[in-house]
Amino acid sequence: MNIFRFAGDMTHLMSILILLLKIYATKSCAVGISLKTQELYALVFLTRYLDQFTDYVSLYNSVMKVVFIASSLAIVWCMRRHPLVRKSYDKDLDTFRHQYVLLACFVLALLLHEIFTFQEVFWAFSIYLEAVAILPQLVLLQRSGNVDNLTGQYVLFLGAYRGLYIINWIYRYFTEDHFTRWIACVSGLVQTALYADFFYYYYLSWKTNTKLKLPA
Amino acid sequence: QDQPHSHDEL
Repeated sequence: MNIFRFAGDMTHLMSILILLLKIYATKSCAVGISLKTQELYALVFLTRYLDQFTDYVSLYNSVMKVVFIASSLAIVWCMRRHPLVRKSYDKDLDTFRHQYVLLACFVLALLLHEIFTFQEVFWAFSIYLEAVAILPQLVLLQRSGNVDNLTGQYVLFLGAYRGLYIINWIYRYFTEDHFTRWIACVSGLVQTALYADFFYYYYLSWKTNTKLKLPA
Repeated sequence: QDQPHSHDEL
């Protein structure tokens, strides 16, 4: 494992923990956090790590899989079940139609996968879903029109994770003999482009000192 | 040797 991938995993973990700790500490998610995005991420981890008991890669991988599943489920649990956090969630702003995204990702996984097995189709599904899982969050930010520190940091760390993973792939492409993983790399590029778009508007709003407004 | 279906990343 190279340093870029490790740093990518750590920023990914940081983004989730920041969100979880802040929701828990403030007992509120009234800061523009999309429950739909969080549920999609929990589903991403659950469907990707079906290989937890069948394919052993390393202790690091096995432990991180458990941590990612547990922390993402904890966020969803807080937002759905915690009496105070649940009250602070404004579902009228969280309007993204995630059903269509789920269906599209599943159909794409049925068509485009490495091997046609249950695990592999769901692995591909999780890769496609992760690429677009941030969309409800971006739509929510656009509708609520403000980005506070928590949400800013959260998206910042997620973006760093994506960027580091791309550097990791470039590094692996040049240092490994048979590094071909088109599904993960192309989906990863799409996902990073979504963040790049967000950061562009984030930067503009910061530079002009105006409220963040994302185009419709 | 790299196996295409071995997913070693998270």
